[in-house]
Amino acid sequence: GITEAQARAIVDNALKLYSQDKTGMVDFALESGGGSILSTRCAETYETKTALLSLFGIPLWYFSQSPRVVIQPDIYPGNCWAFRGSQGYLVVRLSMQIRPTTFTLEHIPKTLSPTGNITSAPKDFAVYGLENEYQEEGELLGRFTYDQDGESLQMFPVPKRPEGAFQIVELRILSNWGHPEYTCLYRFRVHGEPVE
Amino acid sequence: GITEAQARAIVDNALKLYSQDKTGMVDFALESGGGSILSTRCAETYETKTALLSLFGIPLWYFSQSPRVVIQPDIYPGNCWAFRGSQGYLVVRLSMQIRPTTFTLEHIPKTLSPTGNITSAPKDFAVYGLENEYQEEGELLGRFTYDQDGESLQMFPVPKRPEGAFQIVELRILSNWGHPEYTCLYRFRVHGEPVE
Amino acid sequence: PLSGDPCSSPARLARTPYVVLSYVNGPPPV
Repeated sequence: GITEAQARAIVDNALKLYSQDKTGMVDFALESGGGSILSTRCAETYETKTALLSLFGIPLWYFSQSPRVVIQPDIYPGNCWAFRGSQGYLVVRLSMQIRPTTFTLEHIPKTLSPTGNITSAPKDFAVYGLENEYQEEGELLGRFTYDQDGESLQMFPVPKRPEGAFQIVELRILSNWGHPEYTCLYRFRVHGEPVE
Repeated sequence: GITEAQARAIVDNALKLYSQDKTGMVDFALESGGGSILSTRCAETYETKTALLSLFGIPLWYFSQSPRVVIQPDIYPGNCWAFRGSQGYLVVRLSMQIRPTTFTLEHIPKTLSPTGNITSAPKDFAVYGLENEYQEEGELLGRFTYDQDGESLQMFPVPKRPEGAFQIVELRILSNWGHPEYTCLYRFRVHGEPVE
Repeated sequence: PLSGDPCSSPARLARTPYVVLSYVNGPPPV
């Protein structure tokens, strides 16, 4: 058994970590902190032409989420970047040069998905460190699999400490969990050690 | 030792308070609730010209956070109002006239700061109650110090119950924790007792 | 895609109908 004070301490520490972006780790990809999306490859934004914005009854344009949402913290259902098919690459410039140690991938939990499943979630993916944004094949930092039966937020440590440091990483989504038309990326984070 | 039911109650109450803007107290400065920024007096927004917004490759403008973010709840890294130097002023119109009792100041936790420190955080500050927005020296409600080694969210009770009620307060930042170029304000809240 | 292999070259966001945010001259104040 534990005392009330011990229980309170457990709860307070859990809430503290939760309030620190749930991980307590710097996200060098976060847009407001200095990260930015440089480009996409092998990926075509899935244009649904479903969200129509209008003013005074005059249709203005169809809205769809841009890849920027992948480095923004709002992960409510729909606030993902959808690309056609199950393969898509995203090149992200980090807020500073780091030696990446861990990546975080988030998707909405199944309980919040209107369809009851998360087939649009990414499955196998790889992350590369690039010297510059035009480099086609960078240094492979790791291959991972997002588990659709796992937690909504999953963290993936880099298997082998990279020798170099990078300010540009490429996230390559290689497969999804079955959605025939598109894959949705909610949030991708990059954690690591800053270098001078 | 405590029972499972007691532990659940502790957790539920902690989550309930957390969900109530973390404090369970009305924030009369909150913009969506009716608060607004009237002016910044001698403070100059720190223009970094680093965040460039463009459309179809055409540069539109440089974006920087306005003082309004100080009365908005998003406190992700970067979503602060930065003013040049370590002295800044912010005149806030509250949603209604109140007798202020407590102020809350928030900054990002060190664990989430890409720089690993929070030298841009405010240190010594004072809050004044103003009769109107042009009043130069209002009634001093209190002098306080935000502790860089304390919690991310810190609350400061007014030492002496003010006689009057105010709808306008002035937040004066007097020093920061060492950043040579700017000070970042994430969120300032004003709590108190409404008066007729 | 209308032409070419979408994997062969990076699709610069500049050509997309989104407002693009890029950081020039260093990181923003944090």
